Amino acid sequence: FGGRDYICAEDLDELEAMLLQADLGQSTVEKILSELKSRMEADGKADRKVLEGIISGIIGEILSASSKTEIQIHKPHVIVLLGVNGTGKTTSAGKMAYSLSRQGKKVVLAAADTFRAAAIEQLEVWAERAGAELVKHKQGSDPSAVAFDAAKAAINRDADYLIVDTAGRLHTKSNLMEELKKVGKVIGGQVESAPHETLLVIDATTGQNGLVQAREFNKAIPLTGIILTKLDGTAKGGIVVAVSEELGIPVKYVGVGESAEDLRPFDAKEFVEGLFK
Amino acid sequence: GLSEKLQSIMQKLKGHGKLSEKEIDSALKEVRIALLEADVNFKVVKSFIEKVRERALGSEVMQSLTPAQQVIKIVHSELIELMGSTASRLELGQEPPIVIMMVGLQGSGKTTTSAKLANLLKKANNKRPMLVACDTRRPAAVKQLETLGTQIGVPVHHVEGASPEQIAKSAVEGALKSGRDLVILDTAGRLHIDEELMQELERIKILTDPDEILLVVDAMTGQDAVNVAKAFQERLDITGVILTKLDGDARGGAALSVRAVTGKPIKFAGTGEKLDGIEVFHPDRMASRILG
Ligand SMILES: Nc1nc2c(ncn2[C@@H]2O[C@H](COP(=O)(O)OP(=O)(O)OP(=O)(O)O)[C@@H](O)[C@H]2O)c(=O)[nH]1
Ligand SMILES: Nc1nc2c(ncn2[C@@H]2O[C@H](COP(=O)(O)OP(=O)(O)OP(=O)(O)O)[C@@H](O)[C@H]2O)c(=O)[nH]1
Ligand SMILES: [Mg+2]
Ligand SMILES: [Mg+2]
Repeated sequence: FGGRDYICAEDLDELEAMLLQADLGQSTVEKILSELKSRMEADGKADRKVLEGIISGIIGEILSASSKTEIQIHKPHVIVLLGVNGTGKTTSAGKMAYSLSRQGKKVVLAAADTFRAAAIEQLEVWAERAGAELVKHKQGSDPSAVAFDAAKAAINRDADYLIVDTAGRLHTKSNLMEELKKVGKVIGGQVESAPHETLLVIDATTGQNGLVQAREFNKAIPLTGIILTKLDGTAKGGIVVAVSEELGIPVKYVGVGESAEDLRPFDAKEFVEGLFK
Repeated sequence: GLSEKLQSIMQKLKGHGKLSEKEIDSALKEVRIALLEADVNFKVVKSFIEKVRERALGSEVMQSLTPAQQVIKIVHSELIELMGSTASRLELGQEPPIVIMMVGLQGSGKTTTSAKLANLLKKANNKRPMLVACDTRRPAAVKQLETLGTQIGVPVHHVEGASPEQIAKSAVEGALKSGRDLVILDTAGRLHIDEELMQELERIKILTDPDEILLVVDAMTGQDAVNVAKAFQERLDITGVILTKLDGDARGGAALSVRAVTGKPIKFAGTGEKLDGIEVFHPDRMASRILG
């Protein structure tokens, strides 16, 4: 910031520290601060509030840029949840089913995690809570077979939504990523242009690896959005800024708790305000 | 990687005579970036860089023919020093039953790791472990632990309708009678800011007097790792940490953050979804991984 010595260096350092501690990541923070520099008016007041306002604007633009595309609703509208282990996919699938059922929609849930202990039973509880129909196979069966049957069931039952819960998997495991690709293809074979939404579920406590996860999962099945979970904790989930910017995908929902009602549509303004708290 | 970056910085100095503080600061800037990209906590990075800087301004770097390599060596050795230079053991020598309490945030890997640990101690240490399902909240959590217990031939204790405290207490009280010498308490995931649930853990601790309280942390955790570790440490005085999902490609800077803020050792590494995916933690391997 040489030459602009009316900007308090201390303010800048504090803002940088805050953004880094919110997991925005070193390179994203650098870009934001340099953009801030170019937006500073030559004779503008540069107190802390002004700087925060400009930064909020920059981040807000990144987050809303990707949310411009309208998602067309199909019948059945097929949503696939994917992501690494433990991020909240099954819980989010259940919450989503619950919220859609509350809106009077007919929902089919697919238990495509056939690997993890009691994964099917866990989704079964959620299906019951949501009043949604569950399609499941035996433990250890082919996830694509479950997806196939679920798609057929959703069509036959004239369902409005089909939500496919997949097993957690690390993007570094190529065989598991191939399995995911196959699930996507099988669904596409049964329902026109499906999956209509592929949502990467990211835990708000995730650091820079969240960007790597997004890149790799996007290669397996093109992502249409992000669900940012566990935002009810102290983590800020700042990694979604880099993901939104690089992949052009919006955060669609946030998870704010473990109960059925704890899934909300993403509010960029609220999210950015949270970064400054 | 970091070595290449430092090499290129120091390379520019060839023929310019002695190194100055300016070059060292430029090199340290690269180390700082590397550590932040590896998810080491901002404040931990700050104090770590200070320590490295002090040593880097000494003769081992300033008068070296290969200053970049010297800086890397210092960073590496300081990382290992901070992480604890030797693998840390579990407290297994106590009066049976040994009680191990697993705690941590939602989804960090407690249930899976509880079963992995039971399996390891059964095979490698000839223990007769019992798994205890204290998670009465998460759908099918008890079923999950029971399924894993069946896979490894370890009994799972649960009491339908009882509170987590009652389940834990009854397990420890009945352990020896049922021929078990080691009890692993799997607790529900919770937020460190959930006062009610943190008090539940404090009560379980008082009732069962654990020999080990292990904080289970996901290796991909970012800056929040310090908040979580500090809170669990302050409320429970944890005895160690287990870092899970190290079979991924997260750099794992949370390891450094957790160690720096609690002073407690990382005792195990979770290295896979299957029940054999657990290893003793190696601080030196972690240091290399964090540096990328
Ligand atoms: N506090 C909080 N906890 C959540 C949220 N979403 C999910 N969880 C919890 O996180 C834990 C993991 O959730 P799951 O739904 O099993 O995660 P998953 O991604 O399906 O896990 P795997 O299938 O094993 O990969 C559970 O304890 C959930 O209750 C959230 O928004 N807030
Ligand atoms: N790849 C990999 N996956 C792991 C590892 N440890 C646990 N997991 C997976 O992470 C997910 C969450 O594990 P759980 O054991 O259910 O986590 P938890 O902490 O008990 O979750 P809550 O009880 O909901 O808080 C599951 O899909 C596990 O299979 C590991 O070391 N590597
Ligand atoms: Mg799941
Ligand atoms: Mg669990």
